[in-house]
Amino acid sequence: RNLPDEYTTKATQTIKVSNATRHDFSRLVDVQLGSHVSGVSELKRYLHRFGYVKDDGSGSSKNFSDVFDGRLESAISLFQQNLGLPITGRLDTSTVTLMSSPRCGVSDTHMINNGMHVTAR
Amino acid sequence: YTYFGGKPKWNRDTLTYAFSETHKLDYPTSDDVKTVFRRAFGRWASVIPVSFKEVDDYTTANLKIGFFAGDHGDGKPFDGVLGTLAHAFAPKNGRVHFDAAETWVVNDDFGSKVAVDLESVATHEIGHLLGLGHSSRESAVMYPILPPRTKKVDLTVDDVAGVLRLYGPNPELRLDSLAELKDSLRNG
Repeated sequence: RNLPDEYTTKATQTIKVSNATRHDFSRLVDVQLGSHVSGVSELKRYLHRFGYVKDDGSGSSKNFSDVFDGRLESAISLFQQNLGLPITGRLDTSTVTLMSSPRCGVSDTHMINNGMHVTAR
Repeated sequence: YTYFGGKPKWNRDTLTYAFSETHKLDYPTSDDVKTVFRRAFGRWASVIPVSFKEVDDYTTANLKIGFFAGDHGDGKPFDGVLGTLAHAFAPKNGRVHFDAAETWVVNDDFGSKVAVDLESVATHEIGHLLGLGHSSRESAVMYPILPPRTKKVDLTVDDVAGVLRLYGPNPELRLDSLAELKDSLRNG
């Protein structure tokens, strides 16, 4: 897409800052494969945003379910590998803490495309 | 270290950079922000044969720096306080955007629980502008995560090795001052 380098409007912009909007996945710690837990879909959207989960084929990442499925487990393993964590595929505390931390908005896709495949242990 | 797909890089030894006049912060001041970026660019320039020159003309600068809030038209909307802090584009796009909603600090004033060190994020994003992707090494500047109230501005062996493979060394770079890097390069 050809996008403008920046909007040229000079209107005064007021930025409302009320609450921190960081992702808080702490309630998902130790959620098990096969579970259906509210918030898992948000985690999938986070992992989709950074290149770890593909969408469901409908073209919309809004349709992720709250089921902790095998694809999510693989995505978590890949995230753990890329972030230098032990590869477990599980939502342990250290993994959830990193997922809840502020980060660069550049997708990790370039790390994923290095061609290494991971398996949860 | 990693690279963007296709391993894009700049093919010039001087890159100009400019700050958006319309998308900027009220605080810290422009002077403080410019000082921070000067230091951040200097770190990368000390290891590769590329220099960075600040210019006034945003439209023609190679590297374009701006602070934006929310959806700012590039398909990568910012999300308010914390979450995503900034993003940059691979060479030779040159754009780098910082989330204007963050509590950016420039003088280690980490009083706020959501304070984010501008120099650390700037150093990271300049790595992207040069062509580096994210690193798996937690100590590396190019590691994608930066907790609030954290300062991480010194390039590590991983960062330096990555950028050296793209641009080669600055003739004034003394590898013997980077013992760990020397060992790393010796080992291939």
